[in-house]
Amino acid sequence: VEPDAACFRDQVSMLFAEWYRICELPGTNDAACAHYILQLQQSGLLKGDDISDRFFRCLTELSVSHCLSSEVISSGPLQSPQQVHPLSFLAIDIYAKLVFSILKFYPVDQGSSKLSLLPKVLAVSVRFIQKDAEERKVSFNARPYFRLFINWLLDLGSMDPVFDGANFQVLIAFANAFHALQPLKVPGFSYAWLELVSHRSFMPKLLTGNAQKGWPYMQRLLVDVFQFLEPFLRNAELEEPVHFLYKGTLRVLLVLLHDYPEFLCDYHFSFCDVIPPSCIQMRNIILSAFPRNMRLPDPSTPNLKIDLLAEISQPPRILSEVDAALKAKLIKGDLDEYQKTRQQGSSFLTELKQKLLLPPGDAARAGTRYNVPLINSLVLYVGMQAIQQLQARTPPHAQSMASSVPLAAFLVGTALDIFQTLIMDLDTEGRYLFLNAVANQLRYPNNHTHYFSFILLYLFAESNQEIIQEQITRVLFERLIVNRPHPWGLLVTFIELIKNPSYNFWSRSFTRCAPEIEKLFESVSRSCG
Amino acid sequence: DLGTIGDNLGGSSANSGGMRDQSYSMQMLEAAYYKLPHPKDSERAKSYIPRHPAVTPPSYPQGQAPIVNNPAFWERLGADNYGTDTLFFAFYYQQNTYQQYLAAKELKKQSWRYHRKYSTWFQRHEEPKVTTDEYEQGSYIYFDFHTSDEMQRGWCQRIKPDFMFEYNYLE
Amino acid sequence: LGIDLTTLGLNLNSAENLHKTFGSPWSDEPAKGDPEFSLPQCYN
Repeated sequence: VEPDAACFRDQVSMLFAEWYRICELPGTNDAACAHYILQLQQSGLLKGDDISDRFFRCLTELSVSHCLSSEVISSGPLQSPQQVHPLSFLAIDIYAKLVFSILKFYPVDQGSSKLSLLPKVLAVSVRFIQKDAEERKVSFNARPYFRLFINWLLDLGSMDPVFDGANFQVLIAFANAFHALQPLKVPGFSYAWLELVSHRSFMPKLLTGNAQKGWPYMQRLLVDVFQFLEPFLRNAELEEPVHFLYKGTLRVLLVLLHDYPEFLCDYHFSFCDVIPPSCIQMRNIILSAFPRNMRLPDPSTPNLKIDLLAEISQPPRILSEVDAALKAKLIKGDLDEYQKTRQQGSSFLTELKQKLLLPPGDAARAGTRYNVPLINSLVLYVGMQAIQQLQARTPPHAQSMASSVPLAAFLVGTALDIFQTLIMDLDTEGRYLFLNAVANQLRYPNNHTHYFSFILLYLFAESNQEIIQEQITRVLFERLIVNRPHPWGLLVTFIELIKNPSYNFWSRSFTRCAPEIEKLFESVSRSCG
Repeated sequence: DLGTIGDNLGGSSANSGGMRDQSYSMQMLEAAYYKLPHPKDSERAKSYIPRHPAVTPPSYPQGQAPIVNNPAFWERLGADNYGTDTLFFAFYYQQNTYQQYLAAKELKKQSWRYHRKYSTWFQRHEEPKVTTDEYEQGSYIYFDFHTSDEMQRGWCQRIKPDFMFEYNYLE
Repeated sequence: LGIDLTTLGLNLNSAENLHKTFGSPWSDEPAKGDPEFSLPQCYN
């Protein structure tokens, strides 16, 4: 019988009060808990159907309103973010414990349904939060929900034997719930969200073990916060609430850089798609990551021969789908065709610039006239094809690309045609984005770093327009003058540019276009040794 | 959903429904900025659940006396010579509790040192004969549980002459 | 020019993992972290 709302709510309220009494019993009361859960199950409230949803929704409503009503007592507006009204989390903690106990004591013969209940409970919580945020708008308070999730992360993450084998499914259920609550969808939950996603009871577990199956979920969550920040980060001046979230994100990135650098290495491509080009230091953190077992030679070592480094001929692991943007814009077919036939005068090259532009309407929203992920995808995809061709042509014993293969070999293939067409046809903005896509590959010693470092230096040397040389310098330079960290590949490329006389760097007029620029060049080149 | 990002139009997967324009987001973010989660929101009272609760008559206190979570109580024990055994008891038998942490802190204050490999506390009995960057060697008192003869089962302190305390085992 | 990332309260040169004591994205202080002492079986 479909219970009417008021009657159902009263019933749930009584059940909740009874649960509270059980929780208040001194000492451990597993037997009482298990008995209570059994009763709930026998009353049909835990089938995972619509009634279950209503049951958990009622409990959420009861516990949240109890928590928020405790806030009314204290008075006066808040003066600073650090000053918060005390809240009572008693009801929230009791509700969290009920869910944990249900998952723990649910009769094992129901095996699979034990865990299928968790995503349903989380889905109820997600919908409730979205609705609450939608209705309350600026008076929405995330703290009760934050506490609810913290309880579950600490309890479920406590490696209780019940969950030993299924811990990964628990983590994924939370990852999906957090993705549904991402800042773009519930901006009022952003701070609580970032703290939950980076919590020591969640993020490390998602990134450790399980054969890295948790990595795509963490990548998606990081992209969620980058996508939210992206429009705000296009401007240098950030409003305090954005700056606070930005700084918090930097802290999370530093923990990842220190503890899980391989995660940042393998997903750098996706992250560069959503970090605005102006956000140089945040991008540098990601591009500076290198595998923990790798030792990087000091870039300023005199006569450093990067060609002879063992790692320089190894391809980096890239877990993002490099050619997806090309496929989405239906360019991949034409590109592959062009690279295969290398048809002189084919329209592919002449039409390329147009294909990289966004439709006017989208350009306004994206803050640029170009489709940045598409440029990133084109540059890396074409470069990877060229590297494959090079390695196919190089005898296996001499795999390090430059030591045995003459530099001229780099020039074979259509990659250079494409890159030279782009650098000549694109306007200043387009060229900047193209050069950024190349510079984003200057990371730790690997064959992408090596190849794209060569490409940048070659374009500098071969270009007959000083504006292009200036822009190449600017793209490298703006990444070096920001606070550390600086990617290894960026440093070695810049040092090569300013040291190798064949680039004639210091004779270029733009190195002396203003006294402070001249001083800046000298100080950066000094710091590069 | 786990694949590429799509266009740089402020997010693709999030585009479906519920997409917010920037000013709305800023407004909500600003409001949330004044209701940040507080550090206490993540802290939970450590409800100590004894692993092997000693069954006692109901007239006995069933919960732990709050004083065991008061650092001053442990400092008093630390100051009192006979309190050391109590510190060791709390460390070894009240594991994963705040009082274990407080007891460990007091033991450290009395220059007891926890050896991670032997899970045992050592204290120098005299100046070590050898000290290098990696270890020190000499005779130490250590706190141990001895079962040598049934009459004497229990905790005791022994001297370990010529023991090498490698620093990488020092907790 | 970005910010001096060493001022964010994280010891980037730490030999230990940072996540164990990562308090929150908002705090400069490491979390207290729960003391973990491993004990030999005979103590249980």
